[in-house]
Amino acid sequence: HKLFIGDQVLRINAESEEHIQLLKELEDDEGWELDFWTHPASTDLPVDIHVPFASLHAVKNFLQAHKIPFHVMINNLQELLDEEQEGVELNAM
Amino acid sequence: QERNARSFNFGAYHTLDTIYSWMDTLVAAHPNLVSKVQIGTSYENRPMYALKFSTGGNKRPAIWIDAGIHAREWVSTASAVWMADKMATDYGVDPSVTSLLGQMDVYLSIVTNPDGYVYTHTSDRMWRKTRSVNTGSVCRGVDPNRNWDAGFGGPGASKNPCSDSYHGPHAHSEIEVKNVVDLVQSHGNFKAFISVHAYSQLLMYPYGYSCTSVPHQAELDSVGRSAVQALSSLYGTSYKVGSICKIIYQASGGSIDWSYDIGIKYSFAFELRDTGRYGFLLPANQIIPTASETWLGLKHIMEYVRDHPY
Repeated sequence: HKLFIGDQVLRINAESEEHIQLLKELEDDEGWELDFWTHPASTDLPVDIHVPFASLHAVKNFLQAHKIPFHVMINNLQELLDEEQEGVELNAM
Repeated sequence: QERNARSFNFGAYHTLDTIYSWMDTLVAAHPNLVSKVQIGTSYENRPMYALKFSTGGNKRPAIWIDAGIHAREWVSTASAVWMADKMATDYGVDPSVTSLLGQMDVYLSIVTNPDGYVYTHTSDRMWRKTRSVNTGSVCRGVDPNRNWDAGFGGPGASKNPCSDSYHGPHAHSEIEVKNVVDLVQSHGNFKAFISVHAYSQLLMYPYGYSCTSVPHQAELDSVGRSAVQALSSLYGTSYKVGSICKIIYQASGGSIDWSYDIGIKYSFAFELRDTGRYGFLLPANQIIPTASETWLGLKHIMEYVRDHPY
């Protein structure tokens, strides 16, 4: 099983075309292993990114440095997955 | 094992085996309406099924619905299970469904990416793609919604096999995509093609590979808006309606662009709940509300297709 302990999902509300461009650069950067659940396209729609624990600090710094507003949508991905797995197992029983 | 359709828990997420087994119970409960059609096998050799709802006739005008092409979008598959049951049980009870199935066939693929779905249960809950091996790469899988022959390889798809939006080596390289393509083309009389995804709460029509409007933009937009009105009437869930390119982002190689370009005018894609904090991990207690509201939107589109033959 792949574990997602400490991984977070950030919801980003880009406010300008400049923000969108910066987020696109982030998307092209394979090094941080980001998983874009919704992609940067316009300021109308939020961008949701699943960020591995190891990249959290760097990504948050990047966003703060460029004054891109965001909030934590899922605080610990693994906790939610564990709850879901429990539900599936309980139902199977 | 779920032993019959009645005892099945629609408000829960299930494994592939349980869903496949439940399909048999549905067919057994409605033998004159529902059949299970094997449309091929997946990369890892799992059978791929579509439930065929038909009251007879040969190659009647038909509606294609697929769910779960992106493995991690569990609520799409769970909603399709609920809607399959709803369609079967409402036939002969709801005049609209009865009339629809009196004139048209409906094909419903509940798990369109079975390998990926199993992988989300066993190894990586966040997996999106197929599980095919990419020659020369350590990364597996192709995004099956970038793999259709519609602006293939264009903007909004990645050429990197490690990307979640990798388009694959060539159009229809993924057997899961090819199976649907072959079924739709050999049938030749599909009038609507609807893909069910999650999440974001959107109802979209072509194009994704281009930001130009399709010739039927006005009609599709109007149908989409009415469908969303029907959907929202249940819980007030808010949806956006528009072309893929205009309301999310440019994305080439998508299923409904392919279906539209081969002449299936009524091509739509749903993105189900939620916009909140759960993403692909929508709590199971929201499955039935999600399916119920989606059914209203879907039914509206199907009624429109029935009433506007072309």
